[in-house]
Amino acid sequence: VITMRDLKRHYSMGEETVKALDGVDLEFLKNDYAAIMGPSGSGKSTLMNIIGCLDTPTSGTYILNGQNVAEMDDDELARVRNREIGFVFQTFNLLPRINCLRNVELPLIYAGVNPREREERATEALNRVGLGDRITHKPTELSGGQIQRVAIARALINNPSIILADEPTGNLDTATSQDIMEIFSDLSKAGNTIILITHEEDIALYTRRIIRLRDGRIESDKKQ
Amino acid sequence: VITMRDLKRHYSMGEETVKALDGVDLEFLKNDYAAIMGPSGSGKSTLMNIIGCLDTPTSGTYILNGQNVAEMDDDELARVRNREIGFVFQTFNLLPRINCLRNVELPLIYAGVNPREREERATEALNRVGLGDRITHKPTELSGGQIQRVAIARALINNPSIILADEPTGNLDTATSQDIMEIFSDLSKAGNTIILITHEEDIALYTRRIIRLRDGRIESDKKQ
Ligand SMILES: Nc1ncnc2c1ncn2[C@@H]1O[C@H](COP(=O)(O)OP(=O)(O)OP(=O)(O)O)[C@@H](O)[C@H]1O
Ligand SMILES: Nc1ncnc2c1ncn2[C@@H]1O[C@H](COP(=O)(O)OP(=O)(O)OP(=O)(O)O)[C@@H](O)[C@H]1O
Ligand SMILES: [Mg+2]
Ligand SMILES: [Mg+2]
Repeated sequence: VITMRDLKRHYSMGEETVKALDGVDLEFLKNDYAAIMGPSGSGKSTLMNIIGCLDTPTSGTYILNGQNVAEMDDDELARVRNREIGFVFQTFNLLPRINCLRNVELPLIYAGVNPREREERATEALNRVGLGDRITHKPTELSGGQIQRVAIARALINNPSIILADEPTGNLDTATSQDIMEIFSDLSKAGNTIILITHEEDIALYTRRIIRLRDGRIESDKKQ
Repeated sequence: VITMRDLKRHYSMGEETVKALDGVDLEFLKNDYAAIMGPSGSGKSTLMNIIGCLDTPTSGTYILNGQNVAEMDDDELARVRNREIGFVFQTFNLLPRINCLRNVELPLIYAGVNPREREERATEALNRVGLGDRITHKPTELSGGQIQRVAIARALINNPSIILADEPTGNLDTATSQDIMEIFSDLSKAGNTIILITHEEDIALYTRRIIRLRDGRIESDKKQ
């Protein structure tokens, strides 16, 4: 469902070029469940942003569901981002001035879902990540791990077929992390494609494949 | 050096009261090296913000270096925050429009250090966390773990005697986390007071005392 050939992402900073990705070849099948690991700065989030159609490569090819992403127009890209891909960001990116129920409803508003169904589904999603009693809180009125869970609920609310999560348990204690990983495992059993970035080996053990990056390239790619 | 008696921090949200801290008794000695652990939402960051004089308790006493913090005036509080305490925030809080060298220099600017010494010390601090080649990058041009390391460098630059770090390795791979924990271990050997929040048991093992919170109260407090 995802094919990437010789993908590069370079940033030119004055005289220097930062090679965030430096030639990545990667394929994901429809029901893949993979963890991306690697040192800080090795290119994991950059790779994830390209997969999620939030960034474009400097060179190389990215084919998503049979279509070359470089040739998609803005409408097609918007549809992919809103309907087919759910993204949990490393820095959460919630809207600070609305409460977490509204934050989780946002993708449903873009999808044209009616208000009553929106509220029901968003409430259920927040209950599922253990935040049923924080629905009216704004992000500034939540703990770090609670903000992270709102971001997860928001990413999953549209039932996207591809789920990309960048350090989804980075701020969570062990017990809460296990709850979140069970949600991902259920989604994987339901047939979705799941790609996680994590620096914790315990979290990577939940997945079926571990891809390790180093200096913008793939160092290893093993099924487990 | 730190004494807290029956500390409470309540938030009133309409009809409900959120009891973020619900009666905490805690003491830290001058050279303590402690980890604070506990479930997401159990009050760790709230406790840390009160210790760091960034938030005031709803009730209870907090005595820092022999002084009752509730009785300090604004100048004394500012001096404590800028000179005596170094804070690594769970959400980093870097200024996005200046590069990371300038971000690390900020506490030195407030301390009135001259420009050339500022630049030398900030450069050295960034080298020590492995970011010598990222000095001109702004936070938006850094990876999550790199942003985290800039926040750490900034917190340590004034040589504060009390270091408070909220999930300092949350976005770091194992090798980089070890580098950071070595910096904290050196600072502990140099006589500083260090209090870390972490959800990772491996990180807590570097410290000499583990305090576990649950529902705004201390569940256990053990030397190790
Ligand atoms: N401004 C606020 N208004 C209302 N409730 C708040 C506010 N800030 C925090 N809370 C609540 O206080 C509780 C404790 O928050 P705190 O940030 O201290 O938790 P934490 O232990 O650091 O959690 P985490 O591990 O997720 O970072 C949480 O349940 C949170 O929802
Ligand atoms: N806008 C940018 N301009 C210049 N360099 C950038 C930019 N964004 C990222 N980089 C650099 O690209 C490299 C890869 O960044 P990326 O965020 O993908 O790393 P990462 O593997 O996710 O790291 P972490 O584990 O710390 O989150 C880093 O060295 C970073 O400094
Ligand atoms: Mg990253
Ligand atoms: Mg916290």
